[in-house]
Amino acid sequence: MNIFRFLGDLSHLTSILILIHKIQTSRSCRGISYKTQLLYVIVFVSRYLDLVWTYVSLYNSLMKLFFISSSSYILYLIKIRFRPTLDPSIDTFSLPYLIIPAAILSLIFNYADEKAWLSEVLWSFSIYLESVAILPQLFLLQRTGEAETITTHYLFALGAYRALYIPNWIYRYATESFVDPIAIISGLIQTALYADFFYIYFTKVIRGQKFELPA
Amino acid sequence: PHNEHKKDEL
Repeated sequence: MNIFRFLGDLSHLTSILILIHKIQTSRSCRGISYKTQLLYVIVFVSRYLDLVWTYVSLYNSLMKLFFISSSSYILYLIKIRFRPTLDPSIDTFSLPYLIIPAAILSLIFNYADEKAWLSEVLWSFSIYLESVAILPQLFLLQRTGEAETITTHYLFALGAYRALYIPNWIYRYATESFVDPIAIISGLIQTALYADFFYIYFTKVIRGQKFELPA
Repeated sequence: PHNEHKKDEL
């Protein structure tokens, strides 16, 4: 564990708490993509189910439990509790375009060996799927052209999590000679998807302006 | 060695 990864994990955790707070206080899931949230549940379940047979540390296990349960809870809030506030007509990104390529890639590029095939394929599937899981949300943002400030804080914390993993990998390469090409390449792509969002967040939201996309 | 310690990241 190093400071970058720890801050990244905290940022990830914070983003989820912000999202839950936003939905509960506004009693609405307006501006939130159900499809992105569904993808995160798939990502967390396929990656963190190893919680049952792998023990790394208490921190690791608790975080995995948190991510699985909180993402499921968010899905419940969106799909059941505040379902009337859901507007499927703007959340139109097609999920098979993301899930199928991630599944095919995971069958080709993975760390499977004789001992572990399924768990390794599931792990790489979750990494590939996570790298693009934000796309339905960004697509929704693009369609509406604006976002509530709280939603942009959520997205910023989520993007910061992935961005912080980059110095973590550089640090691990320098200190442990540890390189995980699947995680690194996917992570770089995932972070790059936030570039546009980060730009508007820093130039507008931080200065107290509303998040609006240029026409 | 790769498989042994990669799973510590979330």
